[in-house]
Amino acid sequence: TVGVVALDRAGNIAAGTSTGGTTAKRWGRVGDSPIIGAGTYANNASCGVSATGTGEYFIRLTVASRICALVEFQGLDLQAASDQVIGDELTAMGGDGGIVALTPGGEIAWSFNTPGMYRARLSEGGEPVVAIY
Amino acid sequence: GRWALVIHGGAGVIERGAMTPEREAEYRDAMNAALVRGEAVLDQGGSALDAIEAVIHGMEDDPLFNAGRGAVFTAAGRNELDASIMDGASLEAGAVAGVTQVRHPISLARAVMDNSRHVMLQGEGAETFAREQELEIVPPAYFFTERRWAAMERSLGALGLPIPSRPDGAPAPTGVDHGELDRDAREHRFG
Repeated sequence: TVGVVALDRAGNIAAGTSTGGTTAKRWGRVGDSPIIGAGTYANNASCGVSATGTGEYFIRLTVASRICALVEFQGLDLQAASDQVIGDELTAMGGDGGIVALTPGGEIAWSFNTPGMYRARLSEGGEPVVAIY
Repeated sequence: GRWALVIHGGAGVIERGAMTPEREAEYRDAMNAALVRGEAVLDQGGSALDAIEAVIHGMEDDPLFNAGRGAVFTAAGRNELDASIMDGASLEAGAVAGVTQVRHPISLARAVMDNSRHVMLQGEGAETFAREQELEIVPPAYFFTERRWAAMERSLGALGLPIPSRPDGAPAPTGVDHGELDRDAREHRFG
């Protein structure tokens, strides 16, 4: 799965996710990637999120919109909201994977409960960061 | 305002030291290239939506990633692709599921958002819409990679399920790195 969250100079956020799903999946199984609110969500009032992981858990927790709701309605900063949903709630359910996220103010977060996640970030005027583990 | 960009290329049991230095360098280069594509759009004042498409197009074309070319196979020996996109300014969204012949599913998701009354289209209907929108259509074998095919064969064998025929138009079988398949089995358990 691949995903991106972007903030443009007009202050607009967008999020997108694309995937091939799971190896040897059957019965027309669909994961969270195409489910708005689970694998992908963007709202200029709070944040944008793209997810990767065991889709069934991300769907049940509506992970992407849940993170943004914590930012918008409970005032959590983006990293804290992301860590609460991925590190606490997703992990407690037995789900695994991660997210990348971005606010209209340019705050960037990523959070994952797997040993690794291919990830990268860049802000205007900043240095690119690429990480795996 | 200032632009910003954050990208993922999948998560899983990616173990330090288990990946070859060459393969790790390929992933790092691909992630850097993705940042460059996004920067090229955003630094010129382009929209966040255009940046999403530009970044993901390259990742959908890169066999390293489980999306587009490089997607994993279903138990039926097909590549079924899913994608979604959402605009935070308007809360408009588009998504597609189970498409097999659209080179860039993220662009089809955007077309659903921009040019239909709907949020999600799936399967054959989504591909009909893609043709109407004049998006690039490719034969299913375009998405074939030996690495993913071998991973599917291994998974089906473990489940005791039959191995499907290679897709029409797929290249002749070639050898695969079984150490790499072991790593893939851990890393790409999920999408």
